[in-house]
Amino acid sequence: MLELRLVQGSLLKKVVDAIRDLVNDASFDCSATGFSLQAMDSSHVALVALLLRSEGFDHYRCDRNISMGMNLNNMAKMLRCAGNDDIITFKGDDGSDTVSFMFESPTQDKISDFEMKLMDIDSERLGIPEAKYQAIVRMPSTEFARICKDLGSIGDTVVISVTKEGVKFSTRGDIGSANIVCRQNTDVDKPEQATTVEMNDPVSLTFALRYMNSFTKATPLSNQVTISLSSELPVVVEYKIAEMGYVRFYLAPKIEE
Amino acid sequence: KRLQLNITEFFPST
Repeated sequence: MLELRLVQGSLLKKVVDAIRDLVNDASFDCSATGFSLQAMDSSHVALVALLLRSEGFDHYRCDRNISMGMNLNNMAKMLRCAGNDDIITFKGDDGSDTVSFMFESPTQDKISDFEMKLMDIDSERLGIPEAKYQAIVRMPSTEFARICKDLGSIGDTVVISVTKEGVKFSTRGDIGSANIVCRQNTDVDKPEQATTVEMNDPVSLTFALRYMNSFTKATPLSNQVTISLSSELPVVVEYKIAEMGYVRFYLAPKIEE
Repeated sequence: KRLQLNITEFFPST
């Protein structure tokens, strides 16, 4: 028996919208720790890891570890039927081939029940080793989304370089080239507007912008994004989910042949 | 020409 209740139901919508561009079907794992997911995109270039900790839910009951294969577009279709202020309760049963979503309006005058079919998914789990990163950039998530969108209209790949000057995003395409430098800036009215660049060693890596742009679908989840870089490692683009956990995207770099 | 690496080259299957 599994029962999760989230008063801030819109959060679940945002989580599904954040990852469904990258992954079609995924296996959600439920344990005493929380509700989690790990999935690769179909070309095995990127990986998404989600964690919603049990303490973050208003009610969390998970009698035993359970994995549920779900189609994210179908999940989005169901969740779209919830009002933005609705309380969402997610229920599952051992051995059942369906799960259910219950949406309650804040005034309790409308209660909806949706049942969704589960899928059989052969998911391969990867071990993500702990790593010490050469550079960690924190910046407003909207700013990062803007940069990826702008560069994506010019080139296919972005070179992210971190030096003591700041972080530079560069691209090159048929029509020309672009460089955007963001300097550390902590002199801001609100902490979420800050950009910080923590650098142990200078680093420069190349990534496909198509994936970066897909990661920015998580922007509504968090005001800030954290980009962790090390040569020889996939970049980590992390959106923290307040009080609950995170969505982390890992993207393998491109190298010169 | 740039070569796109796969995520599985970095993270082992468990």
